[in-house]
Amino acid sequence: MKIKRLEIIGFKSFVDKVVLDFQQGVTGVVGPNGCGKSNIVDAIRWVMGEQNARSLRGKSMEDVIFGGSETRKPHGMAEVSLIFDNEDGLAPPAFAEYAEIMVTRRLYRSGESDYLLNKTPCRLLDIAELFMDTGVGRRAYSIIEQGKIGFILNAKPEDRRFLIEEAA
Amino acid sequence: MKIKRLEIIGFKSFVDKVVLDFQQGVTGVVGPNGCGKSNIVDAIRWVMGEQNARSLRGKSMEDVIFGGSETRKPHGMAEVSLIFDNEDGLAPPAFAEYAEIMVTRRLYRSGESDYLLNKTPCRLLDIAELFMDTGVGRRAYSIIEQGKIGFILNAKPEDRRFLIEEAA
Amino acid sequence: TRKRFKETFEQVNIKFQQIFPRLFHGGRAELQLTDSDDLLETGIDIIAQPPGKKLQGINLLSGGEKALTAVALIFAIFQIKPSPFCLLDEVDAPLDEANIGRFNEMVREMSEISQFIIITHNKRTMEMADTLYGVTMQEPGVSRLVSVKINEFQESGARRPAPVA
Amino acid sequence: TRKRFKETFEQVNIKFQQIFPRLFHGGRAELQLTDSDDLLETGIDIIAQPPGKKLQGINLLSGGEKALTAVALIFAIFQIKPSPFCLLDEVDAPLDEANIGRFNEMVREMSEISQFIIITHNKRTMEMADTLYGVTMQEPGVSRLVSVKINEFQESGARRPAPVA
Ligand SMILES: Nc1ncnc2c1ncn2[C@@H]1O[C@H](COP(=O)(O)OP(=O)(O)OP(=O)(O)O)[C@@H](O)[C@H]1O
Ligand SMILES: Nc1ncnc2c1ncn2[C@@H]1O[C@H](COP(=O)(O)OP(=O)(O)OP(=O)(O)O)[C@@H](O)[C@H]1O
Ligand SMILES: [Mg+2]
Ligand SMILES: [Mg+2]
Repeated sequence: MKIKRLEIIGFKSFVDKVVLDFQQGVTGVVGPNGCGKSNIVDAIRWVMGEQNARSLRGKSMEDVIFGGSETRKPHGMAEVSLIFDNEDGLAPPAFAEYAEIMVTRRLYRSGESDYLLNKTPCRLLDIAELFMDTGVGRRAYSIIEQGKIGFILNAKPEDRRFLIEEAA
Repeated sequence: MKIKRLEIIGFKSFVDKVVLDFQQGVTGVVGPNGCGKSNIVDAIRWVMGEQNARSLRGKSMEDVIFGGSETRKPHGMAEVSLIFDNEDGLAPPAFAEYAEIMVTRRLYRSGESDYLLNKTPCRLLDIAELFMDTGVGRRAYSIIEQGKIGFILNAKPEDRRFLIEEAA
Repeated sequence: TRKRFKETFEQVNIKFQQIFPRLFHGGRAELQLTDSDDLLETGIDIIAQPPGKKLQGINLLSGGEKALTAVALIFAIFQIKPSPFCLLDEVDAPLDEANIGRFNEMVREMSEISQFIIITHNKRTMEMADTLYGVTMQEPGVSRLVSVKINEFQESGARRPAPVA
Repeated sequence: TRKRFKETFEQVNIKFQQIFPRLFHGGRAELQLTDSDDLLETGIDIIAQPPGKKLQGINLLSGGEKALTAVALIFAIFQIKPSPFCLLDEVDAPLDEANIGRFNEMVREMSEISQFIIITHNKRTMEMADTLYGVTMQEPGVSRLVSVKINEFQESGARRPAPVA
């Protein structure tokens, strides 16, 4: 299931809504230090279900909500949507009539958190199942965040199993 | 005490003798991946008394001896000499008549190891004292090996003290 | 699952042994189980020999050689069980010109099957991409997206390698 | 020694607060003791605010911002207790064009007092050096040294940044 589009608002440095359309082939993301490139990777991992705030560089999950800048006040909510292309009809039967499948995750400062599938509230479990069935969820080796290469190299041999386990 | 020259033979990938003359100002060291640049840093740290093989990327100290390649057999000994300029006469009184001070470390495959000051055998302690007296020895913050920046950033706050302690 | 782990490990190992020499332009490498009798707990060791050098554990390798070896492993797993997309954040940072060239070549090849999203500061990697997004912070602390034409990436914070000897 | 640690810490902190805005072209940062009552065991926290952003612990900073913050700390300690020489191995790897420029400027300045030996793949850093040594492995596994003229560094594995927007 190919990624069609990523929509980010209120997540880390993306306080204003940003839409990335993903094409076939290779998409390069460039820009100066600190401009937000890795935050895009964090947004994708977060909407795919990442539960560990520290692996997103935060101390608590609230840290992913835009916290303010010199010119902007902090935001009350972070929302990321990942839109998949189902033109090839390979998604699970439940989605057979959808040309697009939209996965959305929201987090409010209150701690309240929502998951939505095609804008309908659902459980994290439903999203996890969708990702598992479509082979999209194998984040251990398909998402290599900044510093992960170093982690793999410095890891004890036992701490590298997860890469093979994810593919098995 | 400025560094004048570094001589390396049999140490890691420097199986043939290599001499680096160090100038004033900024010396850049360049070359492709794996050609030996960081091995030069390791050589300097080793001749200055580094005792921890793992911090030189080895499993045991024997790993710093040239271990062979497609075209060369392994070497029997590693030797590194660091030659300091004492033109300003700032070295300890014992060295007052020397224009140059040469510190040499050797390691044989047998495990036998030598330290020499101006080609005269001495103890590691004598070398450590020389470095301490001349302020050359503050390796914690004056030698930043590849990956050390990451170490400092990921370290627990208690594991960063050593930087200040070295300067204190 | 013990069986699946072993099968996957062996398939990945075969791929890894093919991919390493492609990225390194020679040499060889392989994965080894630290305890092949205990498939539930065993670790995974990597031994590697860049072209012309000695076969040993990866600890003595250079920064760039280590990184490229890890990339070979990631690509090997990816080719055994491809995901629809792959995200790589600055994995080319420690690589020299020649290695970046071979890395880019493999990414292009694999991008025929999967979408690749590559974050980079490297000009040659940018030239390899089909589309480029520039991320900027005109307003401090606020990220915006701009679409970058390939001939404009000069203004995108790019760093470019020069040819290696 | 407790007293010396505290004095050194405070001197370094003052320098660090000056150097950070130089390297970041603005913003501010400071060091904080995790336990100022226990000077023998206390840790050292770093809080930083790149220009226009929010002051917080360094964990949320970008790869390049973190690296540059650590460099500011190293330079601060170095300026309080200079060594005759300073060796930096690829510390500029995660930095973009603009940050590399300010980093190089500070190295040049400090090199009036101390010798700097800088390992780099970056063309602008090479241009800043007074002397360049090239390390090669014509014979695989065997390192040799060549002296590189500044206009020849094209053949040294260099990678060059392009100007940032
Ligand atoms: N919750 C938040 N609110 C506001 N800003 C945030 C938040 N979380 C992170 N940031 C900011 O995002 C910036 C980091 O962005 P990111 O890691 O994406 O940079 P980058 O483009 O990958 O840079 P580099 O090239 O250095 O890796 C930091 O400056 C950080 O302060
Ligand atoms: N004892 C040894 N005998 C022979 N070769 C060795 C020995 N120890 C290390 N090497 C080789 O030295 C090489 C690493 O060199 P080094 O780390 O200096 O590279 P580098 O120039 O810093 O590269 P990079 O730009 O990737 O950081 C490795 O290929 C390693 O196999
Ligand atoms: Mg980043
Ligand atoms: Mg190196």
